[in-house]
Amino acid sequence: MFEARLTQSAILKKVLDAIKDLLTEATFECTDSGIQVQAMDNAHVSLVSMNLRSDGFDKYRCDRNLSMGMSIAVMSKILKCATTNDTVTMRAVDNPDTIEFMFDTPGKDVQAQYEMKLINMDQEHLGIPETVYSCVVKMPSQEFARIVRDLSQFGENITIACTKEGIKFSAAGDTGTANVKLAQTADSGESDSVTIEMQESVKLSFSCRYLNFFIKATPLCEQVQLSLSNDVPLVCEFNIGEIGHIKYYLAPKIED
Amino acid sequence: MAQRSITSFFKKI
Repeated sequence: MFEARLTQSAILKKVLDAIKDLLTEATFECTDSGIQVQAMDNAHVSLVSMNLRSDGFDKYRCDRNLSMGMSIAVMSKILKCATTNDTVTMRAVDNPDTIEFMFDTPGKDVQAQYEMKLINMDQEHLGIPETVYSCVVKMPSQEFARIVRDLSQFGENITIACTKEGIKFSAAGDTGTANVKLAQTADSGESDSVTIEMQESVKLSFSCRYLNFFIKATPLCEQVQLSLSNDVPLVCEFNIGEIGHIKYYLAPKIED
Repeated sequence: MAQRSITSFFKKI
């Protein structure tokens, strides 16, 4: 028996919004410690790694480890049927063919129940090596989203350059160039602060298309963490409230 | 510029 309950479906709705444009399907690994998802986009350019800890749920029970293949589009449709204040309960039997989503509206005697067929999926798990990154930048997630949106108008790629002076985002195309530079702020730990930990300067280019998928996670938290090293994938990390995190890995572009 | 694949960095296990 698997059962996981959140008194506010808002967080799960935001999680689905953060992955639905990037992933068509994903395997949800459920264990006693929580729910883990690792999945690549169809083009195998990026990887999503998500963790929802069992102690972050209002009720969590997982008697046997389950590996459930789910259609992200269908799951997203189902979560759209919940209002943000609804309590959401996910439930599955051992060796399930389906997963059940139940929504209870507080103060009302209404329960909505949706059952989704699970998908048989090939188990493809990638090993992500432990990496010490040359630059780790924490900045307001809304600021990052705005930069990605703004610069995407000017080119297909965004070049991120990080030095002691700050982090610079650039795009260039036929119509012109765009540059946004952020310096480290005096105070750290605030929601609007910019902090840069740098061992070595980096300069890498990434596809705007994918960065625009990642910023769909912006409503999840106020700060985003970008980890960069030359010639390795970017890690773009958002906390999922107090319950877990979502990390997007994006392979860099290289000169032709 | 050419796009690298994520699987060229992370191997299947």
